[in-house]
Amino acid sequence: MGCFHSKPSQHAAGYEDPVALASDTTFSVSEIEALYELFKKISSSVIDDGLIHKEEFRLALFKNSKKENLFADRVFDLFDVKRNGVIDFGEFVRSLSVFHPNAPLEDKIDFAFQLYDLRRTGFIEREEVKQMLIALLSESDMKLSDDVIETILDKTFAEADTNNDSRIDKEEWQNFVLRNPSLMKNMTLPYLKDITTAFPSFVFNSEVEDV
Amino acid sequence: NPMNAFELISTSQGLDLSALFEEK
Repeated sequence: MGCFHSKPSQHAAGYEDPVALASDTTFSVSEIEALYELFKKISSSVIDDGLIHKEEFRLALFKNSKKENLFADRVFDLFDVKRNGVIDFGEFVRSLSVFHPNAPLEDKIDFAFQLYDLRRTGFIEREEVKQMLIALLSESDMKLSDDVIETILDKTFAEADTNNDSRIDKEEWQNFVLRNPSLMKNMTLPYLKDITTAFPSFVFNSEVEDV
Repeated sequence: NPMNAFELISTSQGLDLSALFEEK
């Protein structure tokens, strides 16, 4: 491990020292500086204030700032740890760290649980899963009758809800995911391993010297 | 042969954050 010191600098509100962030996350200092290049692009796309607003998040995901999507909004809300309606750089890095290929599986399972626990009750309820299925169908061309949706829910809960209380608790979720690892596929972003290659300009903007 | 609900849900475009890394 190197020894770092940061040069004094002027940054937008919400900026956090890469050295401090590296000690809290799976990322190296260089990777965090590369992520800052990405963050600057996203956070200046609609309102140039150094913070990611929901419209900017949607624009980055869908190339459309007005496209409403239940899941993208849930991801945004989970990234927005301070719940002030915007994502600052520290929140961006800490949340993305969960998606790193080297992040603990337990963190990924926990993040997905929070994502699907729409009402933040500590349980994934059958009604929530139905709401998510309907939202998914509305964004695709797939059409399923209510009977088919109920059959899918029956099958899913028969497998996941082992104590039969019509809701999935954290432990049931962990066991279910371990039996169905493909459910965690989108919780890992291979890009995060090559982030310094994807954003090489971080080198020119680096404020941290390895001494 | 119905799929499991979460398999379907996990295909949502809103959950695919790799789009964040596409060239802007």
